[in-house]
Amino acid sequence: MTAMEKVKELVESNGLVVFSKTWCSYCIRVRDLFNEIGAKGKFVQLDEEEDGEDMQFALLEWTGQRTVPNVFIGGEHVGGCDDTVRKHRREELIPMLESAGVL
Amino acid sequence: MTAMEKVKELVESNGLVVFSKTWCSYCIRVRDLFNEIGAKGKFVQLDEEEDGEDMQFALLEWTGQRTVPNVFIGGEHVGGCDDTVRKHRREELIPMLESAGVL
Ligand SMILES: N[C@@H](CCC(=O)N[C@@H](CS)C(=O)NCC(=O)O)C(=O)O
Ligand SMILES: N[C@@H](CCC(=O)N[C@@H](CS)C(=O)NCC(=O)O)C(=O)O
Ligand code: FES
Repeated sequence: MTAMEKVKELVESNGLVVFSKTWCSYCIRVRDLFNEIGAKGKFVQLDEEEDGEDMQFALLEWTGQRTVPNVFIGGEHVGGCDDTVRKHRREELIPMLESAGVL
Repeated sequence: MTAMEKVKELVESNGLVVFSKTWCSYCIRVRDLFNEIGAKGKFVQLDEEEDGEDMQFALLEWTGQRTVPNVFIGGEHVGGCDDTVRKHRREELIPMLESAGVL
């Protein structure tokens, strides 16, 4: 499986996916937010994946975003930490998580 | 110069020093805060220093803090991003920067 196939497969088979790095405070913040809301998600730690760098590059090619955290809900690209927090403040995050079946 | 000597020398000769990594949002946040306040500081990008890893280890040994950003004002260890923001909210940051002569 190529890194791109792997990334797409993770996004298609999980209602909530966050591509992340274990030691990054912004990724931890997003994780805490989803935990607080009670959403169940898949956190893919790119620094622990063998082909983590290739996956990060595939994400860049696919979404235009090269940074972590990289959040997908219901197969849709949400963005990074700021985008996610902004959606939550506008009360758009919970509805999205509910339609994706993870809340 | 050992990494520890280098770290101590930077802290002793700069009223404001932040040990940092270029791609870390928490470090960028601290930098923006100091810029907003108008304080002049030295940002040491550990990911761009040859002995960056050794310096980060020296900082751990010296301050007990292994993470970035690692902030010092007037030779005194302030802490990380959260510590710095907390000090600012309690109106203790600006006085510290003023006594250190960087504001
Ligand atoms: N505004 C973005 C910031 C994202 C960002 O700058 N992420 C950093 C880590 S905090 C990053 O991915 N740096 C490059 C890397 O780690 O490969 C967000 O809200 O997610
Ligand atoms: N609460 C701390 C968080 C510090 C933290 O976890 N920093 C991360 C980067 S965001 C870190 O240093 N990770 C280990 C590394 O990069 O070596 C703060 O406010 O500064
Ligand atoms: S690496 Fe520091 S906030 Fe992401």
